[in-house]
Amino acid sequence: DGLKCDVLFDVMRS
Amino acid sequence: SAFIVQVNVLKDKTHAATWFLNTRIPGGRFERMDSIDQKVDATLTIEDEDYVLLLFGKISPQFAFLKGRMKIKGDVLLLQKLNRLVGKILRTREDLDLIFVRDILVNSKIQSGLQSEIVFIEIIQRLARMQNLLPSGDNIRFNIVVNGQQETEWVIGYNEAGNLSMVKHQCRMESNEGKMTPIQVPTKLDIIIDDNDFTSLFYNTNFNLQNAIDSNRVQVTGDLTLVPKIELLF
Repeated sequence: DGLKCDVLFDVMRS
Repeated sequence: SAFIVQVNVLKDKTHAATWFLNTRIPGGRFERMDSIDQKVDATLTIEDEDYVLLLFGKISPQFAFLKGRMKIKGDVLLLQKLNRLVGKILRTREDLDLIFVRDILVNSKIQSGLQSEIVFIEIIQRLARMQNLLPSGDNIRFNIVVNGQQETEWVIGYNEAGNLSMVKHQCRMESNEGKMTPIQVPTKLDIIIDDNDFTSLFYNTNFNLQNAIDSNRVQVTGDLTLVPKIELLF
């Protein structure tokens, strides 16, 4: 759904 | 003293996601869940864009609260602790990949409904770890289209030390009346590609950039010797 916070937390987990 | 903060994330004033910051887990952790079966000490309600600014320390919780950009229910005193904890979890990571992702998230919109936006975030992380993918100055431009209409533009470039040094992004949504002016950076290779094709290149091993060019699914102008290098992105 294009949420920036989802993108950010994905990056943090990787 | 451990605490749990619920964050209601809004997109254009509509509830879009619920996150919990749980410090009962050592080091603290953000988790996206519908609900939590423990006592919540405070509930924040904030727009997605502001939440990301908050997480990166571009605005403080106090500022967001005082400006009415964040609502808080429960223990207001947690704001200070929250700020400190988020700083510890997020802002201390100065890896190259996170720096570029931060710049994109803080300074640019993410066009919703476009798969390539998320794929590109993955690619940025890959690029940040790839040395010397491109010679300095051999910048590459991607124009992502849907039904023939340009939706986003990405430009990447490396510096003389062989590190990723430039990631620029714009989308039609944030441009002037939907008209996109190309990002003013000289490029060696320009690629026009459909959002679906771009995503397929990334996820589908049977489909590569050279196939896509040969079958006219992708338009490429400039120095074609760079094409094999770009394959490494996918």
